[in-house]
Amino acid sequence: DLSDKLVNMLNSLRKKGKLTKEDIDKFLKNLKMVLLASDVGFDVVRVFIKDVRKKLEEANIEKSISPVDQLTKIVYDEMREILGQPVPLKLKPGKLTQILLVGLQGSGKTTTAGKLAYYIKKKLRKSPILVAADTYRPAAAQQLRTLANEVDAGFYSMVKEDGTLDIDGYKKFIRGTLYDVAIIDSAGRMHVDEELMEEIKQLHEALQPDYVFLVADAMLGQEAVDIADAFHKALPISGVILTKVDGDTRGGAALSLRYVTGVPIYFMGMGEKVDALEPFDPDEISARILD
Amino acid sequence: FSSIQVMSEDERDELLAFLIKADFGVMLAEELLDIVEEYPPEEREMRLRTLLASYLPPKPEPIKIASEPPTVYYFFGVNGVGKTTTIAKFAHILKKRGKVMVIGADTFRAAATDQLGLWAEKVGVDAHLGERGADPSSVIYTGVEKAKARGYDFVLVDTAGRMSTKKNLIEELKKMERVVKKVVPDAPHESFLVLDATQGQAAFRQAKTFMEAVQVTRIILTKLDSTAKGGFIFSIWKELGLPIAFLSFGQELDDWVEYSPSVILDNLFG
Ligand SMILES: Nc1nc2c(ncn2[C@@H]2O[C@H](COP(=O)(O)OP(=O)(O)OP(=O)(O)O)[C@@H](O)[C@H]2O)c(=O)[nH]1
Ligand SMILES: Nc1nc2c(ncn2[C@@H]2O[C@H](COP(=O)(O)OP(=O)(O)OP(=O)(O)O)[C@@H](O)[C@H]2O)c(=O)[nH]1
Ligand SMILES: [Mg+2]
Ligand SMILES: [Mg+2]
Repeated sequence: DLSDKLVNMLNSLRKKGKLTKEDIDKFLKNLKMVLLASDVGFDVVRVFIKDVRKKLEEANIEKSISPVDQLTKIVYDEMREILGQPVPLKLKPGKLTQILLVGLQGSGKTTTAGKLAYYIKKKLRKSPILVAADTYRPAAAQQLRTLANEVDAGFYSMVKEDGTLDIDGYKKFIRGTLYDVAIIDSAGRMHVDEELMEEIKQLHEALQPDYVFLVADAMLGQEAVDIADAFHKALPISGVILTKVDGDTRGGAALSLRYVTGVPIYFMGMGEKVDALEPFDPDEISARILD
Repeated sequence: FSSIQVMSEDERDELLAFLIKADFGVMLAEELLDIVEEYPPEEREMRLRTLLASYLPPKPEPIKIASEPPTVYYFFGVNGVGKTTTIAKFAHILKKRGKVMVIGADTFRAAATDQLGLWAEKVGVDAHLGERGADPSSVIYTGVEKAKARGYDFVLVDTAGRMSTKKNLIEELKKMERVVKKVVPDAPHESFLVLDATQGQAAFRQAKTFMEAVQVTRIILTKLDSTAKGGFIFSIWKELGLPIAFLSFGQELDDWVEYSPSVILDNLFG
């Protein structure tokens, strides 16, 4: 198992005392393999290793008396810095805040919409409405409506009988209500599907939401880099919500998403139930990526 | 003399990038590069392609049909990989070969059976759908009993997504496997583990965990219409010997092909 290799290497370095340039090169090579095994994007790993090497040089690690502790600290600090801090969800006081959820098929958007509504009711003590905007998936609106009932949030569907979206109908409707937050759940789409990427741009243009969250599966592999890049170029992504963190993935996609988009990871989904949404924890994710 | 041509660090890193970005995983990528490195530079890419072909499962035996109906197929996997949608595709094909029933045994997720029910309607097959909150094993038991009594040829069982890390959900799947044997002793005749091509190395761990718990006969790989290559299937074949049945390239009923090594290789080198 690769991360044991890293631990063993650090222990043998500890016995050595001072580190040579060769020791550092060998360590960085092992670190690279650990990060790749954790599903961090290949190009992201390249940049990360380069940055760590630079920090080690700046810290004059070869002259250090306790180099292994310093080495470990530098790696963890660099990881945590990239992953960033959790950011609170700020709502517009006295006005409607619109949140648009976008992402790949099956990433967890609809479930996350329910979780966000629960969070907004329970933690922020505000009134949310769930808005269905998925015209493709069978029973998508039903799924969202069920969640709305479960968390006691409002529900509205933009989906017309003919399978198109009635955005004007929604705008008219929402103006006549007193909801604090509208969470709009969109259909899953591939970042390489030009037609669907164009569609989400148009939906975004029509709604002008305050937040656009990219809902991304924590289990994503190398694809996370391309997904982040495509969505980030197509829309003004405000943040990421990482789902299915309760699986056994090491979560390297989190690092790729952060590197490529530069936006904060707001929340992480920790299970299937509506209360399984927590503020992003960079310490937990760095520990998983590096272990 | 060609063995003197050592692969440069940059060259090796380029090939490593190619394999890693295809989600091969570090272990297998390094192993493949150690082999390829031994060949002269001008031969390396071709050698890699031949080597990869040898690391793939061959075209598998046709899917098992029961000696007497119904033939029962199980579909399971983690959340959101495409189980329900894949069942719709199977139902669409199998209805030409016999009477098909789909069983909605995802009694947990919101609108799970509604989703399957709508697909069944669209495809034109019958559905036995469990009540939300019911025990999935009893839904399967009643459904398969009904299928046997009414002469259905194929029964496709949809299950709830479950993280392989959740012991109680894995136990639930074991029970679902045991219970059906009371009605049809040889069932399930095929047990499909559905894996999402956009996943990373967790897919391998899922395969391992599910195989340790229940029978897993074949893999179905979905979402190959992304740019993901699903390279983890190479180590799944190498370490776990699990063949692949079906490759899914989209959300529509005919967005799939039967597995063949050339599809994977063309997608990889495409
Ligand atoms: N274990 C776990 N499951 C999750 C989490 N978030 C979502 N899910 C599950 O993932 C599956 C897919 O969730 P959906 O909400 O339907 O995903 P979606 O993005 O809306 O899917 P599409 O609309 O088809 O694109 C469901 O089984 C959810 O219960 C999570 O944080 N943990
Ligand atoms: N692009 C693409 N989307 C797919 C593919 N297969 C399934 N999907 C989509 O992925 C989403 C999830 O599919 P489901 O069939 O609900 O997945 P599931 O495994 O049954 O999900 P849970 O029951 O919630 O665990 C849906 O939007 C499907 O249309 C595929 O091959 N390509
Ligand atoms: Mg959805
Ligand atoms: Mg399903």
